[in-house]
Amino acid sequence: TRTRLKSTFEQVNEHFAAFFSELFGGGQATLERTESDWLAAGMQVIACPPGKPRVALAMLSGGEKTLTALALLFALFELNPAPFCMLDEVDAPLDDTNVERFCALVERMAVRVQFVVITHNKITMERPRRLHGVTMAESGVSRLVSVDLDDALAMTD
Amino acid sequence: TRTRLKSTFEQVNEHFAAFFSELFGGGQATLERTESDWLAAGMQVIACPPGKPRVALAMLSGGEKTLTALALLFALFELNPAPFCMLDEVDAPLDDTNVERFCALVERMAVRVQFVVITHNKITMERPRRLHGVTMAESGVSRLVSVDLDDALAMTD
Amino acid sequence: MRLTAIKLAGFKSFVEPTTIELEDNLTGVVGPNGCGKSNVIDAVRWVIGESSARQLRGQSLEDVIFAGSKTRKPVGRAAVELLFDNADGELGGPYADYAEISIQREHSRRTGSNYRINGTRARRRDVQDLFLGTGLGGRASYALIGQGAVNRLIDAKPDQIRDLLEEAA
Amino acid sequence: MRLTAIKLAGFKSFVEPTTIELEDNLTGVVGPNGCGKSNVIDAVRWVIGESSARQLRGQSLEDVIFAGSKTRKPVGRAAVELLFDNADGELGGPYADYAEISIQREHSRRTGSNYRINGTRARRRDVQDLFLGTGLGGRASYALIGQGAVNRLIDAKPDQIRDLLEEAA
Ligand SMILES: Nc1ncnc2c1ncn2[C@@H]1O[C@H](COP(=O)(O)OP(=O)(O)OP(=O)(O)O)[C@@H](O)[C@H]1O
Ligand SMILES: Nc1ncnc2c1ncn2[C@@H]1O[C@H](COP(=O)(O)OP(=O)(O)OP(=O)(O)O)[C@@H](O)[C@H]1O
Ligand SMILES: [Mg+2]
Ligand SMILES: [Mg+2]
Repeated sequence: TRTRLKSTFEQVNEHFAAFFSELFGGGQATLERTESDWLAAGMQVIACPPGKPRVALAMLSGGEKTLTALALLFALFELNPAPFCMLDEVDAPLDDTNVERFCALVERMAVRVQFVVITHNKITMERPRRLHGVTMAESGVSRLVSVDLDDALAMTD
Repeated sequence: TRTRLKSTFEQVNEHFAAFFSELFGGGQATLERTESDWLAAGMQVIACPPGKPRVALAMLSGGEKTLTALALLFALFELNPAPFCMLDEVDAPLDDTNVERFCALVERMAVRVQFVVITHNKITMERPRRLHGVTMAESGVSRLVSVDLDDALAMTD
Repeated sequence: MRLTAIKLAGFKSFVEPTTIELEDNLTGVVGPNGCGKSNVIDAVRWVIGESSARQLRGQSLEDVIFAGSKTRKPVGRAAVELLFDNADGELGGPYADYAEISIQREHSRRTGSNYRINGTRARRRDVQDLFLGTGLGGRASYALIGQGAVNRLIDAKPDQIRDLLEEAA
Repeated sequence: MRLTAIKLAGFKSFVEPTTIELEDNLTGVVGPNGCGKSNVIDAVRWVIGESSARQLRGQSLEDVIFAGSKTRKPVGRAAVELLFDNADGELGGPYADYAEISIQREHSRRTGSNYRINGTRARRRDVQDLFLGTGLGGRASYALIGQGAVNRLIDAKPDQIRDLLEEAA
């Protein structure tokens, strides 16, 4: 299992570095072993946003941590790609520039993977051609309404 | 210490119920003991959003949990009010209606408590008369710029 | 293989039969706090075989059945169906020739859980085998990133990250 | 008593002397991810006596000193000052007659931490006593709700919520 773990580690790292640089518009990130023995080591995330020093994940800001964790989740997804992917409000801590980069990445991947994205963010809402609105007009009972963007913006009001 | 804990519990519950109903526009919430012996009991949050059943905190939605936790934090603040209060992106999971209610509560309390609110939310940014922008135009170096709302909206772009 | 629709009835707050059509490769789901958006992800997690109540944000497996509201009585059964377009034959094995695949799960308070594939009774194992190797199988499905999952990964200790890697291997 | 300004120099990413004026009772702080907003809350937590590096999102107490960037060398000292308007005399004790109160903390790599109240050297204890009973004292300060604090409360176990209550009692 040592060789298997090693090869998974290397594959994840490759994808992780690529997704990190796409989401941050540069910089590097990698998973590192906490000790040299494969069978005993834990793994930690080391990230280096563009123009900043290399630090452990905990030393990044809230939004930088979210973006880094997303890059790792997408890297793990790539190892075992599913036909579809559902994301639930992962864009909440991001500023507008990072939301745009996140959306661009999702749109790029949507060529071969189907995405369903749950969001409150107005920028993210603009990307899909089709939006489903969920309401609880009757308390406790969820219903689906088909909405266009204007409706959706009003709906969260 | 039994009587002291009991009286703190009752005071917090009073404030908690009031803040919950203000943030949700109705409904009730309370802290309950997990067992009858005061010195051994843990405390759990039971909440009942308007028009919904009474449930433990874990059974609420993401935004409902955030709003409930905020009500409890404000209740604990009221027990020992400080001259100022700083909030760091607590509005991130909320929809626009709940952000408006959160802002209304902060504005109401701002009559006697000074608030500093860190946010990415455009609705929250509109409330303060004065906004400070932080930039890292020079990588790794934070500087303060005074912004008005239009700048701030552009800044997060 | 594409997911073309998610159908729910009696599942959590979706007491009324509801069909969510997925025509494009990017679909958005919006709505106020507490309206039922995350319940949709729970439904997908459940129908592909999730057996832990905690992963479904409940205390018991019966918590997926509509528990009533101020205006409605609780119901006795929850049902979710996923419809896939398999015209490209991507889903191999016994179902390679089917252009459309339907996966259903039903849970009733009296009789427990039943699965069906294309209308025929199946075991949980059969549904899981169907997705084996497509990233939807196994514990660590990165295809369903629930609310808060990003924060849990941020707070994970080195041992937990290593476990993730072993599951993905 | 009102907080009128927060002054930082060499503190985390605020290597340049920076003054944040607080003229109103509601002030917003905005800016892109990673620009230094949360560092401002860390600065306030630090100057009023925080001694745990973890609470300041660092590994050691020296992590509060500007550690350098692509274009600048690290510096040797971090300093933060809070200025209060005490015209209403709310802050009792020895400082009741002062219309303005200044609390400073400085940490240098060589000599460690020093506190000052109105320019005069003080102990950490003196700063903490100043705020006793105003909600800023003690471990459980609800006046500084950091990023992620709401999620930590949501995930807290019943024993931990009880501990919170005991601290507030
Ligand atoms: N078994 C059940 N029967 C009826 N209603 C249920 C059941 N389980 C959950 N619910 C309802 O579903 C609601 C939660 O929905 P959900 O978590 O999907 O909200 P959401 O749209 O994701 O909100 P947010 O934007 O805050 O994350 C709860 O408030 C609860 O009323
Ligand atoms: N000792 C230090 N020296 C220099 N820079 C530091 C130091 N400590 C932290 N930083 C920098 O501060 C940044 C984090 O800032 P902070 O957490 O305040 O961001 P933020 O504005 O709150 O962002 P977000 O919106 O993502 O939460 C880090 O990216 C790091 O570069
Ligand atoms: Mg949700
Ligand atoms: Mg921050």
